[in-house]
Amino acid sequence: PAGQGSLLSYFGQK
Amino acid sequence: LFHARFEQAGLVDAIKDLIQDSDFHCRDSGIALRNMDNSQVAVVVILLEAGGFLPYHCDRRLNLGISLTSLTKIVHYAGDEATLALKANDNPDTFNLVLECLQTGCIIKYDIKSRDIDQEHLEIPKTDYAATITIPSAEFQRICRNLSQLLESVANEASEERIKFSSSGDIGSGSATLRHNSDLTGPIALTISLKYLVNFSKATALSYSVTLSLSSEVPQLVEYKVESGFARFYFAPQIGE
Repeated sequence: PAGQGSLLSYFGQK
Repeated sequence: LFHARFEQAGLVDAIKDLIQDSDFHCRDSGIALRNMDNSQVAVVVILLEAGGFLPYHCDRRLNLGISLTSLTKIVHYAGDEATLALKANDNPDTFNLVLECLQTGCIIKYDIKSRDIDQEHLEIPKTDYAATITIPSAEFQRICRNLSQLLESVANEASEERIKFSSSGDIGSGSATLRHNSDLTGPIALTISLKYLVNFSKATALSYSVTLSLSSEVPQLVEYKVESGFARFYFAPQIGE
């Protein structure tokens, strides 16, 4: 099912 | 010594339902806050440049851990017209909060313990969006509140001239359409939770307009410009089918 992604995967510490 | 006086205390109300406590990074350039909600779906970024405060003084870097839940209660009882001043001395464990009601001249002071907040460090990259649309913030709030009475999520579709918010649920469907004068690189369609948009739109009082920056596979951005700064809300895109 469609779900909401986590913003950590976009903005997490590099 | 740190001292900042801020005239838009309503900003606190706009973020309290997303973030319970946060570090406030105080620098000589201004105050910044960057934090993620518990569900990791929304990120709040606030920047208030020193020039927006009267006065502003910060002679060394300071991180104040502040409970927004408590701060909201304090600001709420002071009313929308209150100014909020933060003061800290060389001891970072406590800070002073001074509320001043301009109409009555009433001054309320608190000594608050700084909280130790275990907060993720977030790096927010520059992003090119397919559509960046500016609309009146009050219209945006009206649309979000109206559709959210019956429905849970909203699909945004934007074309050259119009942005359309449409939603469907058990009871049926609804939509709202607004004209805009913004540039798009192409038509766009995506879905966002109305619950979060309603939360973001609590910042309406801060600015006449709101800018939506949209692309299909990157976090969406809802931005309110405030005097000498901004409040930005990022929202995670939906994944999978």
